[in-house]
Amino acid sequence: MTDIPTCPPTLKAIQHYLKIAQEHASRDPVVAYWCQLHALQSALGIDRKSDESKAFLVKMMDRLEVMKKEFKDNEAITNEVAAQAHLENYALKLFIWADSQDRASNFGKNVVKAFYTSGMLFDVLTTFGELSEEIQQNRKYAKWKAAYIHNCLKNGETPV
Amino acid sequence: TGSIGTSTQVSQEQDELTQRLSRLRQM
Repeated sequence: MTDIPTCPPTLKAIQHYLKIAQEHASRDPVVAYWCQLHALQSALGIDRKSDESKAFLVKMMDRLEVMKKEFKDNEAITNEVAAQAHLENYALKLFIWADSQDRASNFGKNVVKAFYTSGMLFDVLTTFGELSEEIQQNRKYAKWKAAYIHNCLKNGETPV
Repeated sequence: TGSIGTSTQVSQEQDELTQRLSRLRQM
């Protein structure tokens, strides 16, 4: 699969999901597919009028249709219940790993990245409906922790 | 009439993208 097309400036808000999709393209195509679908769906609500955005959205749609055919035997791509379970499991594993590192005072860029990515993947789960109370709390905590540890590292402080 | 034409065109394109996304999720 080719690289994800560059998104126009008006769609900057979806860049994070596309980056996670690109990083998972070969590692976990299910995560990559749903991050792109979530990005596309969000983009439709942000800018579908500018020429740049329209061209980008059509390319993304083409790409997702090709992916869906390519992975027609993968239930976590063709079936939304299986997809939700796969993504929830993946995001939770990442979140629990980051939390365990945090509690063991192992602070590093990889812990920031894991908290951040899990927070973004909890966002992607909204594609399948409203999040449970627990997932909502995890999402809030993951995003806050990622920002907090990131700032501490940047300022040379030790996270508490 | 130019603006009406443009607005109709935009709305048709929007519908097409929405329909494609909906079909993609139902496939």
